[in-house]
Amino acid sequence: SSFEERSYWEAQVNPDTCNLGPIPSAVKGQLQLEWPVQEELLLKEQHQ
Amino acid sequence: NKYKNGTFTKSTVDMLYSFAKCSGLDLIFGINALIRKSNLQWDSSNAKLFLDYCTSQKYNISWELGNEPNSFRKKSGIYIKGSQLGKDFIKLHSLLKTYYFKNAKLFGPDIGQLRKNSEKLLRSFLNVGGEVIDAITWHHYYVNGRNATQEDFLNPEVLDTFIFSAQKIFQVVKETRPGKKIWLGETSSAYGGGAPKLSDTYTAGFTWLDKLGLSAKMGIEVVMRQVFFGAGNYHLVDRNFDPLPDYWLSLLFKQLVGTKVLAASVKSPDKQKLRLYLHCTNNKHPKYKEGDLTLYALNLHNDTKYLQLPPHLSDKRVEKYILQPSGYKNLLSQSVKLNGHILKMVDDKTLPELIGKPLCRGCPLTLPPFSYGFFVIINAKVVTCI
Repeated sequence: SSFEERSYWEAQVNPDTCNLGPIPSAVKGQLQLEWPVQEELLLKEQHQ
Repeated sequence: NKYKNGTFTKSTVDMLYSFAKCSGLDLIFGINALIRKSNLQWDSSNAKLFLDYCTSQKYNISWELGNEPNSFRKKSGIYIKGSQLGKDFIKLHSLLKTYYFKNAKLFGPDIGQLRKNSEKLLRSFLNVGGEVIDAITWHHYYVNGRNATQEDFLNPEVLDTFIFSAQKIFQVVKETRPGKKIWLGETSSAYGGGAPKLSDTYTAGFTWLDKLGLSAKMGIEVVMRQVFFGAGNYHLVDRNFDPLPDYWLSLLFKQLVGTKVLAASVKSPDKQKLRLYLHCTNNKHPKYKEGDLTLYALNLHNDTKYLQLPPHLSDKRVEKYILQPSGYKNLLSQSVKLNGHILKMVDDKTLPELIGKPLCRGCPLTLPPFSYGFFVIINAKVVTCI
C-alpha cells in the first residue's frame, strides 16, 4: 500500500461499512500535493 | 515506452469497491489487455492475481478487457487484430467462469469513433468474440476539446452527429450480432479532457441532456459519463467535490426520468433547435406515481419558446424543473439555478431537495432562451407507464 492508502485504511475502525471516517489531514495534504502532477499526466494522456 | 508501470494494491481495490458499493454503483473493472505473450495472445496471469483477490473478498464486479483497441498501435506500439481480441475475450470469459464470479458480466470492446479501420476491427471482434459479451460498448465525443467553441455546443447539427455515429455502430451490430445490447462505455462533450471553460459550465448541459435523450430513444440503455472526477474540464464535481452544472442535471435526470421511452415531437418551423424527449416518470420518485410523464426539452433559440401540450394532456397538472445559468444569460456559468434558485450542497454530505414548481392548468410550458428543463405531467394515466 502507498502511504495514503495505508494511513486512510488504518484510520478506519470498520473498513467494511459505508460509514467511513474523514480522511486524516496528513493524507488529505499529501493527496492535494500530488494531484496537480497526476492531473498533468492524465491530461497529457487524454490529449494524446 | 511512454508509460510507466502502475500498480493496483489490495487496498486500492478495497477503496474502489467500497466507494462503488457505498454509492450504490455497479463496478465494471477494465482489465489490462496489453499484457501479451510473444505470439500476441493475451497473457491472463496478471489478471488472475487480481481475480484471486476479488474472489477472496467476494467482490461483485463486472469486467471489460482493454480500452479503445483501435488506438492500441498508436498508444502502445502493439497492433491487435479484432479477431485476436475476440479470442482474448473468450479466454477471459472462460476464466471468469472458473471463479466466484458466476453472474459477472463482460462488456467490450470499448471502441472509439468508427472509421474505416476501427469498423473493420469491431466487425472481426464481434464475429469471433461477440457471443461472450453481455453488451457492446463504444465511446463518443462530439468535438476536440482543444478547438471546440461555444457555438459547437449550441449547434443542433453538432448534436445530431451523435445520431449518425450511433447508427454506424447499430449497423455493424445488426450485421454481426443482431439483438445484442449496445451501450455507451465512455462519453462526454469533447475529447482530450473536455473543452476549457465550456465542458464544466452550463453550456455543456445541452450536449449532455441531448445525448441522454437520443441514447434512450435509440435503445442505448446505459450511458457512462466521462468523468465523475478527474483531470480536464468535463468532470461532474470540481477538485473540492462541489457539483458542477452537469452533476445537477444528471441528478435531476435520475430523479425524474424513468426507463420507458415514448415518442414526442414538436410542431415548429425550426424543430432542430427545440428538442424534446418523453419518458415515463421515474416511479421511484416519492412525489409522482405510475402513469405520470416526464418531458424534457432543450431550447437552442435565442428567444423564449412556449410549448402547448396536445389536447388530451392540456388539462393535466404540470410541474416544471427549469435549469438556467446562475448569472444572467451567462451560459458559461459553473453554477446553475433550478426554477430561479441557485443549487448548492446543504453541507458536505447533503444534497438539496430538488423541488418542482407547479404551472397553472392549461398554461404553456415555457422555456427561456438557451435553456433546458424537465416537465412532469401529473396524473397523465398513460397505460404504458403503469
